[in-house]
Amino acid sequence: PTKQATLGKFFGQP
Amino acid sequence: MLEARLDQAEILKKVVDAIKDLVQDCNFDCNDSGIALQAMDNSHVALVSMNLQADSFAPYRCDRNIALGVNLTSLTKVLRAAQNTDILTLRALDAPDSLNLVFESQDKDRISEYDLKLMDIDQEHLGIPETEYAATIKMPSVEFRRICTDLMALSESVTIEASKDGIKFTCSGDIGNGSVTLRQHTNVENEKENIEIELSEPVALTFSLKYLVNFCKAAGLSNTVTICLSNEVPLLVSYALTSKAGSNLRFYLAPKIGD
Repeated sequence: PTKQATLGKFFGQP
Repeated sequence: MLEARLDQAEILKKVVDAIKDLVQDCNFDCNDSGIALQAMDNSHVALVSMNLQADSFAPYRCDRNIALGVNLTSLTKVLRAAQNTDILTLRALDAPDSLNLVFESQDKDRISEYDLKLMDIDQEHLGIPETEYAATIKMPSVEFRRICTDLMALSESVTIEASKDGIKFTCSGDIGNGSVTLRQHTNVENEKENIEIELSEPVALTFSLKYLVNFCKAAGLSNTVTICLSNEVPLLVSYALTSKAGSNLRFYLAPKIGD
């Protein structure tokens, strides 16, 4: 089973 | 003020067409190095990043940083009035409430002028780290579009595996399963057909096909697409916008991960 990750998990606030 | 003249309106028309289903409102950030855009879709799963460097325009002038807050559906309506081969000039004041667009036919016998109302958009910007990707695939953009649309007929998701044997796209759904494997390929007669694979370590990631198919709307912008993968990081799909380096349309997609 897989879950869709969101980009906030990988890309931080600049 | 901003004044930016593009020799072919086609580039902006196709960019907006490729991203308007993913993002609705976005800022075109203009400064002396060019025009850039970064926006996420509502679900924060996909991100669009466009860069049109100043040398893609002739002339290009932008004295101060200007954010042009644009509704893409509205911009599409205006750009529909431009022919692909028209010369397109964008003009805006330093604190603009509208964007002026002029379309001229190549032989200058028709000049159309539009003003598009702008909006204030409070946009969340993400810092995208410089990444050395484990696998980089350069391939014909129509081929990538075909693989994504074919697999979406069977499943919502695709697993992309990069190994020394090539790049394998696999999906499984209610009616069955399918896979497509790509191998490095050099066509000396027509290098647009080349498939180039650079691999430093094996990668396997799963992505939603709905987004990938959406990204492939940009296939009309460039004959080739570059796909970059590393384990546990978002996928990068990049299309060159002009022959000048640095002008590109990029899409990032967060992977599906184990619970």
